[in-house]
Amino acid sequence: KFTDLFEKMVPMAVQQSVSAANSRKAETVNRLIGSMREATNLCNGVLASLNLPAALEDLSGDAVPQSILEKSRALIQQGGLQSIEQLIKDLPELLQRNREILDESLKMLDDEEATDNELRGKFNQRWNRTPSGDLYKPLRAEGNNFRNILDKAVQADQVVRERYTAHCEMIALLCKPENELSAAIPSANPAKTLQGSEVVNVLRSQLAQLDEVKREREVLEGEVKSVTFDLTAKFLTALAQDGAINEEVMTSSELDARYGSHNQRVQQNLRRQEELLSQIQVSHQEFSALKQSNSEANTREDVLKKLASAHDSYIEISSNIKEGTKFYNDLTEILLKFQNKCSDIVFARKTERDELLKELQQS
Amino acid sequence: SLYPSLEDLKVDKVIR
Repeated sequence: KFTDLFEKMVPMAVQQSVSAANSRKAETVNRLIGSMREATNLCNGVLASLNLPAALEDLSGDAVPQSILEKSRALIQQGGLQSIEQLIKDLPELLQRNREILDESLKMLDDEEATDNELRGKFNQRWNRTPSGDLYKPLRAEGNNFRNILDKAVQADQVVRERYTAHCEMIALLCKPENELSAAIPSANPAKTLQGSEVVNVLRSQLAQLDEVKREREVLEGEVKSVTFDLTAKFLTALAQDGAINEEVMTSSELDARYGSHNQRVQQNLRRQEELLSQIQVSHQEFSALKQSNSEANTREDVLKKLASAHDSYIEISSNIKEGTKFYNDLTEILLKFQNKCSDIVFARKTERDELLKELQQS
Repeated sequence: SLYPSLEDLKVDKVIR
């Protein structure tokens, strides 16, 4: 039942090329997915600013438009304001735990260095081992890097908190039960001319097409994420045949082959959205002209727009918090490994110190 | 993404 433990072992050049190829792949994937998500955010933002689709549903001027009700139910189902409130409260604790691990690790190094220096001061040339300060330079540099990362995380926490503060009032309103939500939205006289008018039908159709474009992106995202490839074999062959690996060229060519069609479909999709959004804006202008605009209608519309935005903000804040929580948890694992490195080296130095002391006392 | 990336740090590059 022999298993080759070294089956996955490859020459250093291949290892480095595979690592570089994976970075390029991740960059490509992130770029594609990033541009799709950005397009969805843009789309949602534009629609919210036009009070769409709520304006098309709001024929009574009184009941909560269906799309707003759906947004409300979606947030309530995700735990409403309380769930993000709680998670935001947890962030400082997660930060603190990470700081403590880092601080303890660096203190171990500081304490051992202080003792080492003390003994060097006492024994001078006879204390002839490398100073701890020199040995610990790389670890301290790593520790410094971790500090910078934590500083950036603190800033990110602040951004999340500010987003929350800016939107919590509207989010709270959107999370209220239907009757309270309805009561909080000012009434307006319904625009009777809206029903059956052509522009309403045109807008509805354009919005439906836009939904389709958004759904297509979800599918595309899944497909992009599911692409896998492994260039190890190709790199091994190149190294054996040519003595060198032209990683950039080989990876670019593989990426083109694997993601070329996805890239095209993404670009097509984004162009389609752009077209639809400008068509919608033209239709919306016609639509606005049709409506009886009075101050009650405008006030009502303002509130509906804010409620639609509140939904998008909630989704964004939720996602930010999830990202932050994962970040801190992942960082803890990494810092614990760092802590082990520090305690290992300090333990070795202590053992060495005790032996040196014994020798010096004997001599 | 709002938070810094930990990708570089996840791989322990030091070969002892």
